[in-house]
Amino acid sequence: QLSDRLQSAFKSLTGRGRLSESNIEEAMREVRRALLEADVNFKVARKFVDDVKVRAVGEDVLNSLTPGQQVVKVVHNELVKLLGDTGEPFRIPTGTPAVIMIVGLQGSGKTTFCAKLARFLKQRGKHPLLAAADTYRPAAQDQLSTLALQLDVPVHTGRPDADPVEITTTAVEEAGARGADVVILDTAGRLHVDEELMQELERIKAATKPAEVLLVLDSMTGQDAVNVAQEFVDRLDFTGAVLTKMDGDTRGGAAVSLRAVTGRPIKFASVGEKLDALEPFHPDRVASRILG
Amino acid sequence: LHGGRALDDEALAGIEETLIAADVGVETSLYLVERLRDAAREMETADTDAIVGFLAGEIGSMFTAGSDAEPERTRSDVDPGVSERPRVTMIVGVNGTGKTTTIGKLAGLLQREGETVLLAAADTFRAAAGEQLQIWAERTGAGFVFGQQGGDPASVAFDAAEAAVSRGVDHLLIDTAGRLHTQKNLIAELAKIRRVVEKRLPGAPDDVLLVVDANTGQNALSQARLFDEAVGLTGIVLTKLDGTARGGIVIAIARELSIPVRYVGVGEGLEDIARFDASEFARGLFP
Ligand SMILES: Nc1nc2c(ncn2[C@@H]2O[C@H](COP(=O)(O)OP(=O)(O)OP(=O)(O)O)[C@@H](O)[C@H]2O)c(=O)[nH]1
Ligand SMILES: Nc1nc2c(ncn2[C@@H]2O[C@H](COP(=O)(O)OP(=O)(O)OP(=O)(O)O)[C@@H](O)[C@H]2O)c(=O)[nH]1
Ligand SMILES: [Mg+2]
Ligand SMILES: [Mg+2]
Repeated sequence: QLSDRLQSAFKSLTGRGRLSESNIEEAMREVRRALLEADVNFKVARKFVDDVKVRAVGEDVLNSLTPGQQVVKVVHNELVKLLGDTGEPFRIPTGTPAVIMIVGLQGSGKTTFCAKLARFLKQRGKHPLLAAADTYRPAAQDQLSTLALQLDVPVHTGRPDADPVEITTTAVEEAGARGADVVILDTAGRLHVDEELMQELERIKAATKPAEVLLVLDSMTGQDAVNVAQEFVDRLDFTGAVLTKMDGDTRGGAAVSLRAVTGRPIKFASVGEKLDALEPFHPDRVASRILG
Repeated sequence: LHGGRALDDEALAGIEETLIAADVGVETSLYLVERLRDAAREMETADTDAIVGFLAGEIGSMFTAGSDAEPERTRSDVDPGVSERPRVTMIVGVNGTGKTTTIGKLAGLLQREGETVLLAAADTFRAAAGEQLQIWAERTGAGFVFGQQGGDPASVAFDAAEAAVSRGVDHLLIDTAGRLHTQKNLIAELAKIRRVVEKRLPGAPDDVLLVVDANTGQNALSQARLFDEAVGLTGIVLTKLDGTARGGIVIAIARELSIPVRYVGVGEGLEDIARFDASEFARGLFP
């Protein structure tokens, strides 16, 4: 427990008093270590700790809390702020049709999330159309079609040798005729450093003008989250992110790295393989999880 | 790292940062830096070559620690009369790490080495999992056994073991559904699949490989612990090393559990697999 570890940093401080600079130095080393163990990127952790140090020094130690608990409270509050405060609910886009583009690294959970999002929108009175624009992964279109069938949601697929950009534009063109007011674009997983495939995403975005571009990121991602986030925000200027596999026991420090580097809101947490396993992202809960 | 400069605290802090940035983890990074600090005192010149060389050696020894202790057990050690073939490999791991793709690549690798391969689609849960593996079977010419969607994965594994024997194949590769190490019932299911295979083919499975995504942070250590506890891991496949993540967590896994890395995945194509080279991997952590 972080507050227990901080106790040794504050052995000398008892009862009422102010947190001194040297108390804070040692405490912040513990906090930084806890963040690193929770997978927060080391540069993000250092900057966060430096920012928090300023707030913690000179704070009055509340009677009800030990100095260790006091520091944890300050750190927790700052972490909640960084993660997005009270959170930003997903705004249902309007348009004829509205387009939502789903992007991210291989295996992060995009295809599954596309189906979850379709279910979420359908429950709120929208008529989604899923577009299977992944022509690379074996049976990717099968996978999305199977999920679409489970939800009784229409799906647009293309020939296996079709151009992904064309699949997306055709889906958008045909949306009206299929009674759809939202088109969800499932794209192939790709590396942020794959120039050709990142350009393909830029072409899809330019052609379909999405109301939302959502980065789907595996919540167990480690230090490299900053590189992925940076590249995707620079190239695609995504409007929000989804953290997946939050039903596991990963601490989720990637969320902090993502927010620190891009400032974009995390709109959803995927919490299981089933299609109903989708929640809004809760900064307060994730902050507690990260601090362990 | 600058050649020829003495190993001062600033240099050591830089090395610690490099290791942490590679997902080696705080504890193992601190341990390696302390080992380096001690070793540097004995070095004539603590230049870049000496430093990287020392760390590569130190990291390399963590990967071989387990395998020197336990010689590879063969089937006939367990039961002198039994055949060594088919050699059975179970592929396990959390969701989306690259298990199905790795099996396709392994099938290609083995076939190129003149072996015959049978693939078992024991992921009966996820949408189009069987279809995905079937395409890899078609690409490689490997045999293919699948089960009913929603069916019992253990019975698919059993049927595949039977088929492997009757078809006289050299290798049986069993694909399993992704599952989190925290899902007790699914981990129990995996243990059951293993038991069923063992019953049908005494001494099998010969290998149980945990597929770890190189993007994964410290959680991979928990994954390795729990999967190892449930089914016994003989090795790791580290995938997606073609990205920018370095997968340093496998060093912590080797250190704590003595589980070696057997292969690395370096892309989405059939040939994007290589046997693990610890020294090359260790050197790759340093710019
Ligand atoms: N436990 C858990 N598993 C998830 C979650 N989201 C997705 N998965 C699983 O993660 C695996 C990968 O999901 P996909 O939807 O295929 O991922 P993807 O990003 O589309 O993969 P590519 O298209 O290959 O890049 C599947 O086994 C999913 O069932 C989640 O929130 N929790
Ligand atoms: N760049 C890269 N992508 C990979 C590698 N290995 C697998 N992938 C991709 O990762 C994604 C997931 O691969 P799968 O083989 O479906 O993963 P899985 O572990 O079987 O997934 P589940 O069965 O859903 O748990 C696919 O898009 C693969 O092409 C690799 O070494 N490098
Ligand atoms: Mg997909
Ligand atoms: Mg699979």
